[in-house]
Amino acid sequence: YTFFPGTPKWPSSNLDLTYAFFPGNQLTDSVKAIFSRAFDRWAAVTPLTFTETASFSSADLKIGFFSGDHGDGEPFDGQMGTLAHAFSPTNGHFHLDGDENWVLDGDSSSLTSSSTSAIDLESVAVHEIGHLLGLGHSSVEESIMFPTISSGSKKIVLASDDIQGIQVLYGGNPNSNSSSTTTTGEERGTSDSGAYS
Amino acid sequence: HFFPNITSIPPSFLPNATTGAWNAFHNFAGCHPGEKVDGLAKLKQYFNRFGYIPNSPSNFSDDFDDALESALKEYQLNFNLNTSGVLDESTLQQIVRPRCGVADIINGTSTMNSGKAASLTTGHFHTVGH
Repeated sequence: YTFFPGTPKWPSSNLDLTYAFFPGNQLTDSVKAIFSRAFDRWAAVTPLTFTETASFSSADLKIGFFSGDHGDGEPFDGQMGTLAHAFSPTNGHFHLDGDENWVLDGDSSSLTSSSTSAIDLESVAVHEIGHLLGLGHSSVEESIMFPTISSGSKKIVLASDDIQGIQVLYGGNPNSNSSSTTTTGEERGTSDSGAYS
Repeated sequence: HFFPNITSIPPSFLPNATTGAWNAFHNFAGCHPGEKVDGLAKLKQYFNRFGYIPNSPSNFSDDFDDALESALKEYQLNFNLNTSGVLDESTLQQIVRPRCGVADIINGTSTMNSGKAASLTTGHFHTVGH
């Protein structure tokens, strides 16, 4: 696991974060539920909580689907290529490429992964939320924070590398027995909370 | 475009799977330092985009120069590939995969394997903390 330069994180005074969807996207409840599940995965192993709010402007985390140049200097490139990006704390912006074929259940066990250009939405959401919370990319291929994903594949379960990283920033979930271990910088690589495996 | 599952995607949406944004990079298979190949500038733009070539000139050349070789080796290290500095098939397969738009190297700080201490990545050195 890694962090952004300077190790930015959400302050301890604001661990109950709100999130909202860009109103112009008019997302359905089933799409919004994907993001809710993705947030739950990080909440399960940290003291952070995530609550949807209707107010996009005041939300801590702002989620939107956009195509091409959408004004942040990081234009999307159409189908495939870059899929999404999110900014480090406490910026809160999370953008997804509106030109992708997003699937709500990307389990492609019955298909050849190379035969489709579909991208599993929840897999990307879990990854980008990691960035919103302060994690950078990881070289551990099994981790959520590994930078690439194969089309037609699904990876949504936090690996021990992800959990160790996020718990260095925020500590474990005080309400969960399975994630009570909190790692420090000195302990990295030697401690495994075992949560979510 | 949202679909409940993969099988619900209309066939007309699928042919684009072979025309991804970076699929043309497969044409560079086997390229090595010292060569000049049409289109290699776009690969340099890719590495610049994700932080492996830090400074962006007004336009990149098609030369397989030192900057590209260095970027390629750092990429291969980060993605657990053979750090050959050559555009082998396994490296290209990784490069063309869809990915997150956040750079792997930010403000010159490499965060993945290449930014870690040798003792953590190779196991060849034994260190004692003081």
